[in-house]
Amino acid sequence: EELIFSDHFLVQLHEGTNEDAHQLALEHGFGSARKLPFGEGLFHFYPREIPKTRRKRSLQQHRRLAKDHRVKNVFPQEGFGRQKR
Amino acid sequence: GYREINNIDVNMSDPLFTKQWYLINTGQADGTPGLDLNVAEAWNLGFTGKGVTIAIMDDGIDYLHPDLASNYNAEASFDFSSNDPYPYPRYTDDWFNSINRVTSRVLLLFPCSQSCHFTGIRMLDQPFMTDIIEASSISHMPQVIDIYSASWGPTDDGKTVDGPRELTLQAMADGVNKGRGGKGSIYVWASGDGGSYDDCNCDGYASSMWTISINSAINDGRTALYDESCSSTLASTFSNGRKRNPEAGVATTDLYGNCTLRHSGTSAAAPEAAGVFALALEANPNLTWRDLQHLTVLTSKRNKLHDEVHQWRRNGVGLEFNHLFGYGVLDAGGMVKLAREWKTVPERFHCVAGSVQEIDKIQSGSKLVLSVTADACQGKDNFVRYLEHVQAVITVNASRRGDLNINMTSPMGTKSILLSRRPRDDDAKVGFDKWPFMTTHTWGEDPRGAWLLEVGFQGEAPQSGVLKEWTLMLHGTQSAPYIDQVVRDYQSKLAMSKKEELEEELDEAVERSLKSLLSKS
Repeated sequence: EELIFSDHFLVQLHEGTNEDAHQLALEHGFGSARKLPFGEGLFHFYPREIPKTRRKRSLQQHRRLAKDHRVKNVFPQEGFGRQKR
Repeated sequence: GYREINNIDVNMSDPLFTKQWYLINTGQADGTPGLDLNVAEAWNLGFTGKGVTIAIMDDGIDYLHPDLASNYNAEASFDFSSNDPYPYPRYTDDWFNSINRVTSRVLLLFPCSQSCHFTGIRMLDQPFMTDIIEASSISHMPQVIDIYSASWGPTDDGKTVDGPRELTLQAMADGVNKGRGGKGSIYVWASGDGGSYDDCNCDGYASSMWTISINSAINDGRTALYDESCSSTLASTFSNGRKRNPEAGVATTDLYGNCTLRHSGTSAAAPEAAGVFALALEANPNLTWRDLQHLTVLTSKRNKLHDEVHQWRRNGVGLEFNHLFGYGVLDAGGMVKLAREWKTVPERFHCVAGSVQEIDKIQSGSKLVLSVTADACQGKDNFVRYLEHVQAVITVNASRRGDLNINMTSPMGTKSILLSRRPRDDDAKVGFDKWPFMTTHTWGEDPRGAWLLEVGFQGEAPQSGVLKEWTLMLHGTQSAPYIDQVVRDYQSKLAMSKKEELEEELDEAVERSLKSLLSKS
């Protein structure tokens, strides 16, 4: 199936507090960042405005983020369907 | 509106109370008297959900509603769709909204457990879901939230095979291992609305061992038209969905404070079940996530539930089950009585009991029958003796996936439909790739012996396919899970199961002593 990409990223930082992550997210054009309660150093970087979906990865944003020395891993988030029951 | 419990029968002054027939069914709207969640018995015993917190994962909650406001736990609520702590239902900036009587779900759980707290987790309200939003939702404050109720899932179009992604799986694993101080978060899932066109084993949330998948019946015990059958459903509660008579609907309040008798599919099932489980957790806060599943199996009742297609059957240790309703309708009274004296079940183990890896062709008109003779890892540290969940991890491709039909039979003769025909699924490419089909029907059985897998096609046109893998995974305890439980009702499933266990243990003890005598002589 055609993949759908959102502007949400899972970002793993080498270290850093929520505030550092928030600052880093702002620097890279995100709305903010939220720490995940599991895993090590995992943060949800989410967009500021309406969640957009796109058929292509946002390679530029991904690459810039991945290059940042504070960042350990970057995982763009695919979009998929969920339905109410 | 709170009344003293002991006069609940006499002066329930709320004129609409009787519309909530799933609480006390006296035959309203052609319903079947006595077919309800038996919450009155739990209330009479004084359990109303005190000290328990339930999270409703949906697209918002009207926490300002007069019936809800006093039970709302704002601190443990969050909106992952809009990234703020106020999960109130709303139109999104681009007017995208999928509100569907969201309030109804919360109010459904309230009648069952008036004193519990609830939190709102708004996470469905964006055009597409992401793994990170799901994972964040089901791992939200797991030391505060006891039960997570979900009335959503992969699209129930009868041709989707989907489930939790990696992060969400990790979050669930974390939840059952560390949530509620290590006793395990409770995940309740509405089993699906695809009706006879779908099979809820193709929904990775409903068919997960870590979730309690709940189906719904209607007020006279028949199935709702949108019910899906599958072997991973553990029990049922109620919903509407078959009768024209609106009174047969599940009465709730809509966003405008009006009583509504309409809502969609199995959505009512999960929050009703969450409400019943809250009563059980109040009766025994030490219940683990596995304890609750055992209690569900032992106390759910067949009652008047019936379905023409799927007959009620008994498994190898006498537990009655049905492919639609699981072990029956939840019985809140029975559950809290057993929960009060419940001793946590022994640790469970996991055994890969066998695997068939060679390529086998499947043709229309004949069945591929495979067998694995399992010793259930006997003699090893991880042997399993009393089953809980069984998974059949299968890799299969077919010219038409929807025409595949897979059955598995346990050594004690219990046959489970792992996959029923899905007429709308015309996939010829993806198939099932290491898909963990799960059954709860062999609960309590001895897994040692020959397991049979039957794969065939059902449909008009001839099809062909290839089965590449079947791996059998057994999950269960090594010692009898009910031997320490106190039996109060000698007609109950617990009494029957315990008797089975004692007989089995006795047989094995006799066998062992005979062997030792023989070896001495």
